[in-house]
Amino acid sequence: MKLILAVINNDDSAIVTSALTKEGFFVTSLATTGGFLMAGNRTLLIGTEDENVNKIKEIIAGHCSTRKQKNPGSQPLGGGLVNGSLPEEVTVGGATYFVLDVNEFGKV
Amino acid sequence: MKLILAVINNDDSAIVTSALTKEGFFVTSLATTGGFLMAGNRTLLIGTEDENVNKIKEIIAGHCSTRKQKNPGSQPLGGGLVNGSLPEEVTVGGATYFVLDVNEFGKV
Amino acid sequence: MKLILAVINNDDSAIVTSALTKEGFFVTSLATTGGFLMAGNRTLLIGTEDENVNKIKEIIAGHCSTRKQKNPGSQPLGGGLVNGSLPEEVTVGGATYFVLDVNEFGKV
Ligand SMILES: Nc1ncnc2c1ncn2[C@@H]1O[C@@H]2COP(=O)(O)O[C@H]3[C@@H](O)[C@H](n4cnc5c(N)ncnc54)O[C@@H]3COP(=O)(O)O[C@H]2[C@H]1O
Ligand SMILES: Nc1ncnc2c1ncn2[C@@H]1O[C@@H]2COP(=O)(O)O[C@H]3[C@@H](O)[C@H](n4cnc5c(N)ncnc54)O[C@@H]3COP(=O)(O)O[C@H]2[C@H]1O
Ligand SMILES: Nc1ncnc2c1ncn2[C@@H]1O[C@@H]2COP(=O)(O)O[C@H]3[C@@H](O)[C@H](n4cnc5c(N)ncnc54)O[C@@H]3COP(=O)(O)O[C@H]2[C@H]1O
Repeated sequence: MKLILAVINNDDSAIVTSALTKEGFFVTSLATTGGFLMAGNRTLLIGTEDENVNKIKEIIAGHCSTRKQKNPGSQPLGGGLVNGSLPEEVTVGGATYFVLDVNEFGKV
Repeated sequence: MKLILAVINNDDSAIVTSALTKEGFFVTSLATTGGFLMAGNRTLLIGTEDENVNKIKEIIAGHCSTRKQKNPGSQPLGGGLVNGSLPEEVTVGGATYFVLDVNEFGKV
Repeated sequence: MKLILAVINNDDSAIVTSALTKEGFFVTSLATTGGFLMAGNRTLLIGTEDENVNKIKEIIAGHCSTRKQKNPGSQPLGGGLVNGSLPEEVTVGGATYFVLDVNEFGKV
């Protein structure tokens, strides 16, 4: 048994969740915040048998789109000054996933 | 050391949490959403020594009650039409738990 | 690859998160609640290579401060009565962390 934690962009999370449950997968959704951009995102918890992990990764990948977003730390500081030490843009969207081994799984 | 993640029905979570802390267990509570019914629920994180896992499962089971709930996807579509492809009801309540091995645990 | 879950006091979480991202670490932040004091706190998810775990523990420890807080269950009950069975104070602040093994990590 595996527990997948997948951090998904807010714009894609409803579509990804719906695609997963349509395929019979069970999902618990957490409202989370990215530590760098401080923007809301979603972390999905998906407990599943080992053989389903690749199928779930495909579903997630198939419903996420990457996009560029201004790095809030790189905005002009006013008076013509700019914070020049940070990249202008970061790539967002897509998903980050962690697959964890489950020692024991059950429903009571 | 183990980390238990337990998804609990909103109606039972306060009672379960209180029962766990009364027994000396430590709990961190997350407000979560079920991916299928899109209803709020609670995910409890309980870090504990290996020998306490069964006791914690008993406490959770002893304070959760299962019940039936209409499947929101099966509601009539109006004009006498019904979405006939989904089960009328799903069983909710009870709890789903995952026990994970902890590589390292500490307090700083 | 490891996934660190760190429960941080609300007062320290912004500073800890900022210190971690400045060092190039990636953080996902969850708004959580302590099961005992029922106060809001923050749980940080930090996925990282095995060799960074000690550095991350040092950063967390270096930006958290422990403090004493009245145990809400020990407050006077009015009319001169006191709930004498609970400790007057609990130690809060500091952080509790769990390091979990990651079976598979990726970005799609
Ligand atoms: N310390 C840092 N220094 C420089 N650039 C940084 C950085 N932390 C993040 N970034 C960049 O900013 C994007 C948004 O990160 P954020 O932390 O808000 O939101 C992140 C975070 O919530 C989560 N995440 C990604 N990797 C993680 C990891 N290893 N552990 C925990 N959460 C992770 O997924 C979201 C999207 O991550 P993604 O990598 O696609 O995209 C990241 C990355 O391009
Ligand atoms: N393997 C797993 N991984 C991650 N989280 C899990 C999980 N198993 C259960 N959960 C969590 O526990 C809640 C209750 O699940 P339960 O199986 O008792 O009760 C479920 C089940 O009877 C049914 N159900 C859930 N997903 C389904 C699906 N894909 N197809 C058909 N029925 C589904 O609807 C009820 C409510 O589901 P909902 O998603 O709203 O809420 C779920 C979800 O938040
Ligand atoms: N093994 C574990 N598993 C999951 N989460 C954990 C954990 N250990 C700590 N936490 C999380 O970290 C917060 C601070 O715990 P700490 O042990 O520093 O500080 C604790 C401790 O001094 C005391 N405490 C907690 N649970 C207790 C219990 N069952 N009996 C007696 N004292 C308790 O009250 C303080 C606040 O606890 P609270 O539950 O509100 O909030 C806890 C909880 O959210």
